[in-house]
Amino acid sequence: KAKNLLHDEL
Amino acid sequence: MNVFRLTGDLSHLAAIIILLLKIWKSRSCAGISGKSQILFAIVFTTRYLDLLTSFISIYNTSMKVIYIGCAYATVYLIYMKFRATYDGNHDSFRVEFLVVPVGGLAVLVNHDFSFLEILWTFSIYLESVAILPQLFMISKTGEAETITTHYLFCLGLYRALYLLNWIWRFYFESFFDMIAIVAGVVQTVLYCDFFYLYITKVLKGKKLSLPA
Repeated sequence: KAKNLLHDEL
Repeated sequence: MNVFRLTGDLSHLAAIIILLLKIWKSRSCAGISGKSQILFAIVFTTRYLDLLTSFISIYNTSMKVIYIGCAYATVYLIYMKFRATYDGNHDSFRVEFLVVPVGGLAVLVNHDFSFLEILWTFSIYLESVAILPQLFMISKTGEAETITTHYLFCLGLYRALYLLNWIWRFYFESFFDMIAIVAGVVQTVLYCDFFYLYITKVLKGKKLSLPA
């Protein structure tokens, strides 16, 4: 589950 | 960043500012659900903990700080400064019926079973239903001040614009986040009857009054 979990949305 | 997301964020910011100014200028929180505002404060707190761990952009950080600051300022005005004008009798939605199922769902359905990711998921699910106490309060009082309807319109519009943002990002960036999209659809659908009343009544200069 190495999803890019950096949520760049507000 | 795309035009839908930017206008969505600005619509969200407008809603937050409209509400804060309405309470501050009129020195009254009549018709405002304090419970919804507490839920929004929780939504921002659990979603923006990454302020402490990652930096994305000046815009991202400053908007998060503004959202959190305004959310807590609004809760403060409702429950402390102008608490005499808080209509607790009509703000009677049982928020535990929202928080508990949303918390359980966030633990079961998420992208990654990590602390910050579960909190982010909880925040996404909670935001989709956080307006229910406010809509419930309006249905109980049978009416809403016009400024409150503008607040709700901007708030509902923001996530509708985010839906367009996700279509844009899917098409141009092949990015999509099913959890955010499903919750965003639910959130926007909850505003549909309000949108209908807003467009057919408020925009025609009438007062928003529900058939009591």
